[in-house]
Amino acid sequence: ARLPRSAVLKKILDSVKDLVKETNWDCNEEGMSMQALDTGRIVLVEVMLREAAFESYACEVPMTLGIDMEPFGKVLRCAGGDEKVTIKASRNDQDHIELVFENEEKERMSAFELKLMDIDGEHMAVPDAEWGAEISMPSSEFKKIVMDLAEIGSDLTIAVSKLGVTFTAQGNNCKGSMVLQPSTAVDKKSEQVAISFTEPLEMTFAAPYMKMITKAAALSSTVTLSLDEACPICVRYEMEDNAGHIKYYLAPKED
Amino acid sequence: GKPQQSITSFFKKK
Repeated sequence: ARLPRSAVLKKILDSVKDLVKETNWDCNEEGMSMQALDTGRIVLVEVMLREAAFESYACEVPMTLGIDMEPFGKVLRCAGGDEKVTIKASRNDQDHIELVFENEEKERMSAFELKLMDIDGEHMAVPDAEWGAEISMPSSEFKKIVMDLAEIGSDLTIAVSKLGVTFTAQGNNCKGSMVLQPSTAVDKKSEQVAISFTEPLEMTFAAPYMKMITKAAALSSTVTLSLDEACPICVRYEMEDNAGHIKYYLAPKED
Repeated sequence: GKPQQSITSFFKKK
C-alpha cells in the first residue's frame, strides 16, 4: 500500500493515539480499516482508509495487522509529511510490516520494520441509527468551541432546537454557551453550518473526551455530528476525494 | 456532573 503523503497517516495516528494504544488494522481489497474502544469503553473509534486514498494498493489476501501505536508513531516521525509511504505486509511472514519513506525527488529513502502484535481485539456492532439531529460545520470551528468550553467545565451539553445548536459548559465558577445557527450567507460548503432535526434534543458529553475527538480536524475541513436521544453521539470526519473517514462514537453522560 | 455511560451499554460485541 503506497500513500502519496505520510501526513495522512501522521494525522490519523494523532487522532486516535490519546484513545487507543494498540489496535488491529483489517486489510482487504477495499482498503485498511480499524475499530477500537478506548480503555474506559467510553469512545469507539473507527478509521477507514479506502483504496482511493492510496497511490497504489494491493491486498491479495485479507490480513489483520496488530499495531502498537507508540513504536508506529516513532517510525512515522522519521517521515517527512510530504514523503511517500509504502506499507508492506507479507502473508508468509506476519511477524512484522515494512515501512518505506521516499521523498518526491527520491533523493532519500528510509526503511523501517515494525513488529506486529497479537491483539485480542473486540469488534462492536454499531446499529444503523435514524438520527434525531445532524449538524455539519467547519471542523476548525467545532474544535475551537470544544477547546474553549472544555476550559469552563467538564460537562459539555449539546442542544438542538429551532434556535440552532447550543453548546454549553458549566464549571464551578462559570458557565458558558455558544449558539450556532444555520449559515445562509456563506458560499463555500466547507464553511457552512447545516442543522437538521426531527425533535429538539439535549445531551451531555464529557468535555475531555470531546477534546480528544477534535484532533481529527486536521483530516477534514468539515465535521458532522449525529445525535439521537440516549445514544452515543457520532462525530464523523470525511476525508477528501473519497479517501476514507474517521468516526468517533462517544457515550453520553446521563442521570 | 452526570455519570458517564459506557459504549458497551449501547453497542454489543459482534
